[in-house]
Formats: sequence, C-alpha cells, structure tokens
Amino acid sequence: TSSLASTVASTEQDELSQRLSRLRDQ
Amino acid sequence: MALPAQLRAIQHHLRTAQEHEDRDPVVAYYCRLYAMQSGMKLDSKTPECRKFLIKLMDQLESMKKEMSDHDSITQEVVGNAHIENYALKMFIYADNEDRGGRFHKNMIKSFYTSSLLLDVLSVFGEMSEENIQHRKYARWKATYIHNCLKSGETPL
Repeated sequence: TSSLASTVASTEQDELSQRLSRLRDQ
Repeated sequence: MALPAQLRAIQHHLRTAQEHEDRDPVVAYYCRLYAMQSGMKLDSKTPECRKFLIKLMDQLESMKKEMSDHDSITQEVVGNAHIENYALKMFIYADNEDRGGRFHKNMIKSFYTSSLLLDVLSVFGEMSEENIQHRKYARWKATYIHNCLKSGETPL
C-alpha cells in the first residue's frame, strides 16, 4: 500500500511539474 | 484553503499576491508563480501539500488565461521588468521616507514588500548582485525600524 501511495504521489508530482512547464511555455 | 505548515515559508508571498489582486494582477500572478515553484521544492509529496499546490496551479492557469492579452504575462522577459520596476519603486519610496526621517508602518511594509518582490525575481533566473543587496538591505531595514518603533526608539 505504501508503495502504491508513493507511486501515486510521484505521478501527481510529475503532473504538477508538467503543468508548471506548460504554464511557462511561451 | 489553509496553508499547510510545511509551506509556511511562502505565506508572505501568497499574501502579497492577494493584496495585489486588483491593484496589479501581474504582480499577483508572479508572486503566486514564485510561491508555486518554492512550494514544490519545499514539499510536493504529502497529500495536504499536493492538494494545496494543485489548487494554486489551477489558480495560476486561470489567471494566465484571463490575462492572455498582457505582454507581462505572455512574455516573461516583460514580466521580469515589470516586477523589478515595481519592487524598486517600492524600495525607493521607503528609502526616501527613511532618509527624510519619516518612520511609519507604511514605509516598513514597503521595505518588506519590496524584499518579497525581489525574491520573486528569482523565477526569471539568477538574480543580479545589486538586487540581492537591495533585498538584504530592505529586509534588514524593515525589521530594524519595526523593532525601533515597537520599543519607542528613534531609528538612526
């Protein structure tokens, strides 16, 4: 369960990073 | 939404964003962008921080959409100049009050806000040595004058 939680957390983290990059794309 | 304790370091930048919502939305946008970047470095793993940062990202995306006709938003180089001018204008106002011996809450706040806005410049890349010095001076002055007024001393 903790491994699943950590996978979910890291996927959401990646999504946030991608959204931040897209936001700053000009 | 309540700010998780792990993200306390960005509370002043978020407050500055809120205070500039109507006065200068470009300032509000870049303060939130700075808060977002810093928040992700502080903690983007715990559920409460992720939830908070996702909300902040939603807000940033909707602000960018609403201000899609502002060069300061669509071109970060223009945004950089806007934030730098605004921060230095605030710094100069507070510095003039200081040099004129006029010590009051508004000038303390201007010194402090200018230091927060100088922090925001780091989203555009490495800060100039001059801005780093201005930030240090503004933060020190804000604390020093605040403490003097609190203890009834006249600042030097």
